[in-house]
Amino acid sequence: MFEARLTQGSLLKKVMEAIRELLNEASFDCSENGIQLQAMDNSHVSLVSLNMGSEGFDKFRCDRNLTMGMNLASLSKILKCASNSDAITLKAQDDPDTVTFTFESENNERVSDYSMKLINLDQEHLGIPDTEYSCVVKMPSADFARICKDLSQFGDCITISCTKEGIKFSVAGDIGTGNVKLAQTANVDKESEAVTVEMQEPVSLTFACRYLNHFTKATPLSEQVQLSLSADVPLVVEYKIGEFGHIRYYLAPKIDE
Amino acid sequence: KQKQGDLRTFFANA
Repeated sequence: MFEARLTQGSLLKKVMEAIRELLNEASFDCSENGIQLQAMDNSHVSLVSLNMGSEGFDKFRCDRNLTMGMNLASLSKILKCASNSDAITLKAQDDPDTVTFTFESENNERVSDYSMKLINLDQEHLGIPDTEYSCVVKMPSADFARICKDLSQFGDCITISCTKEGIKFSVAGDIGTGNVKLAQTANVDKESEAVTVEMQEPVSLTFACRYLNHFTKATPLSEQVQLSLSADVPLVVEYKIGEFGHIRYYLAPKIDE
Repeated sequence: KQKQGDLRTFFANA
């Protein structure tokens, strides 16, 4: 038996929005530790790694590890039927072929449930090595989203350069070039507005705008985003999910031919 | 000239 109840059901709706454009389908792995998902997009350029720890749920029971393959367009349809203030409960039997979603309104006067057929997915699972990144930057997530959107107008790729002074986003295209530099903030009233840079070595890498813009669909999850960069390895873009989870996107860099 | 990297060349199959 698997049962997970999240009072703040809006978190699950936001998680869905953060992955549905990147992935058509994905397997949710459930264990006593919580819910995990790892999936690559069809072109094998980016990977989503989602972790929601069991401690973040109001109720969490998972008697046997199980993997639930879901079509994300179908899951999205179901989660759109939940209001932002609803509590969401997921339920499945051991070795399930369906999963049930129950949405309860705050006053408990409206309860809806939807069941969805699960699918068998034969997904590649990649081992992501623990990496000491040369640069780790934390910045406001809304700012990152704006920069990716603004610069995407001018070209297909964004070069991210990081030094101890700050981080620079650059684009070059047919009509010209664009650069946005963010300095490390000295004093900010709100932690959520800070830009911090932890640098071992300066790094400069180029990435496809299309994927960066997909990642920014996670912006509503967290006020800050963390970018981890090292030469010649995939970029990690991380958003926290409340106090109990995260969504990490890995993006392969452009490499010299 | 640059081309798009493939994630599978960076991370091994688990």
